[in-house]
Amino acid sequence: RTRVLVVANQKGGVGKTTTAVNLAAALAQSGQRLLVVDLDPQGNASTALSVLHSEGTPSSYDVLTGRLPFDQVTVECPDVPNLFVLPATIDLAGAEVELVSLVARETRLQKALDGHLAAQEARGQRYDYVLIDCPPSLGLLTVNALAAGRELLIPVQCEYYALEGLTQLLRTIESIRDHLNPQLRVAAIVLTMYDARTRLAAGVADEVRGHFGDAVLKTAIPRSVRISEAPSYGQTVLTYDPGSPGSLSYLEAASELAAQTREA
Amino acid sequence: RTRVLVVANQKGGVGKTTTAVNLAAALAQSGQRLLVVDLDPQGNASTALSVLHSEGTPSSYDVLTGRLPFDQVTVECPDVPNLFVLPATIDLAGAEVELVSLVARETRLQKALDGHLAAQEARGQRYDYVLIDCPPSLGLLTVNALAAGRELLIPVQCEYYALEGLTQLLRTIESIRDHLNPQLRVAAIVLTMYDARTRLAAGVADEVRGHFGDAVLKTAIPRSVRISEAPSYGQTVLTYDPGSPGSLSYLEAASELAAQTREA
Ligand SMILES: Nc1ncnc2c1ncn2[C@@H]1O[C@H](COP(=O)(O)OP(=O)(O)OP(=O)(O)O)[C@@H](O)[C@H]1O
Ligand SMILES: Nc1ncnc2c1ncn2[C@@H]1O[C@H](COP(=O)(O)OP(=O)(O)OP(=O)(O)O)[C@@H](O)[C@H]1O
Ligand SMILES: [Mg+2]
Ligand SMILES: [Mg+2]
Repeated sequence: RTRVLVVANQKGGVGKTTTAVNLAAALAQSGQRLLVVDLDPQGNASTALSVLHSEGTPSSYDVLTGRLPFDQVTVECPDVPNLFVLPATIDLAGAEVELVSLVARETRLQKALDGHLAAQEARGQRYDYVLIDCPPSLGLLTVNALAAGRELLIPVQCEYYALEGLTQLLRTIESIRDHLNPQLRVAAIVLTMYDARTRLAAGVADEVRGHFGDAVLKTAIPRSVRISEAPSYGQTVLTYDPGSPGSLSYLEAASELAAQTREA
Repeated sequence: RTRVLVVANQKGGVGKTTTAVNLAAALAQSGQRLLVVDLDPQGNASTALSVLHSEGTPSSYDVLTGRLPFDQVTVECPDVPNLFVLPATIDLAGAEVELVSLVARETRLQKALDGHLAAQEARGQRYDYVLIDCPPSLGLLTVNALAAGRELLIPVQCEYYALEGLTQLLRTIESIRDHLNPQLRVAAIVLTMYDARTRLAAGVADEVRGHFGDAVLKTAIPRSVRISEAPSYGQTVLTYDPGSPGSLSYLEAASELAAQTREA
């Protein structure tokens, strides 16, 4: 069965996009078939995966508002085989207000994605993983992702403020589970921008592991400038600098995630 | 006249809160009277300024929804004299959806703040500066701030993705200027987390300075772990480690900002 993972955390800049695109690339390199859904109006995931996303390009905005079917909008990532992308454009910025007054405003992505997954399966092109990159908020775009997803992937930056936001996120997840999507569960928490030289990072990591136990991946993603340089070349770190610590840590995190599938 | 500065950028994690609280502390230390308005449901600015903000505490949520007057909600920062705070609580997370259907949904903060500034002036306790910390989105909370503010302070992280978001932000500001607040102008762009050792940071800084010229403060805020440790002690870096490069750079940035007042 296709794993549908929502990459979410309303705290800004914690590594949601970086984790979504690099994990996707790592999983695709191991032969899995991947779909990345970009739900952030900034379109950072589309940039990192070298997919056109200027204003007016067919995008997740058209899918959410029912203007275009999923199949017509999804494109292949030129940099990584087996990796497909539903791009996000700036048009999405207006979607939250537009969606508020529509019927079934919270479940539009769920319906569109379920239809697309079924169609792909029928064509013998089933996805192994779908990763949905969310904006830094708990508004209707993220709610749509949480309703459509089956599992959650929560990047947590090893910084103090990142801890504070976790309680708010888990409360929102509870209420999504109660009202929209009872199957939603936390698949993994990923520690990001871990700087082994600072007490702060070690302290935050200990606190998160102490609180969430095995839900936290053993692999922590190190702070690495190669990771933050890659998107300026329209690449993931996997292809930009394959031997770097950043790249290796995402490969390890991907195999930890894949190992969960076998256990389930 | 009181300067009302909106600290905004929809890109997450670029240093909005860090810049708002540390600039405010630096200006307060030089004898100015400051008000920090926390409009982010995460309440990070309230945390950094050691102000209670657990659920249900009187907050900016009550002011925006008209339940409580500004005067009854504002508290003094225990760590820094001359610095007052309108705290944010988790209750604010629901405000965006709640505000959508209210009358004058975009100008609620403007009306409440204008009233409070007039009352403070009448009491002989005029604020010199108001800094409004925004969440990482361009939703109704940020629109309320942009309608209430007179100037904009835009933190830009020296990373690639930060560049992409600027166009979207400037477009939103244009439309706010056209429909809600014609006086709104960009007072300053502040480069944050500048790591002199990386080509990426220098490249981004050059690009921003090339594009925005003198609007960019000469002082760039360096990446410094002391800055990110301070909030875990409920302090600004000004009091946590006064002699550190991070603290000194915020003092310099504050005096650059203050010098603009004299020119105006
Ligand atoms: N492990 C890392 N080491 C160094 N830099 C990183 C790392 N992970 C992410 N970054 C950089 O940190 C910044 C924030 O990361 P990213 O944009 O992925 O976070 P986000 O949570 O998606 O942000 P937003 O909340 O705006 O969507 C980016 O400039 C990115 O390149
Ligand atoms: N100059 C700096 N050096 C090192 N760390 C910094 C610096 N400025 C901010 N930080 C850290 O980077 C993280 C992001 O900063 P901050 O929370 O202020 O950004 P923000 O734009 O307010 O985020 P959000 O979009 O979630 O509101 C925080 O953990 C903060 O402590
Ligand atoms: Mg992102
Ligand atoms: Mg903030």
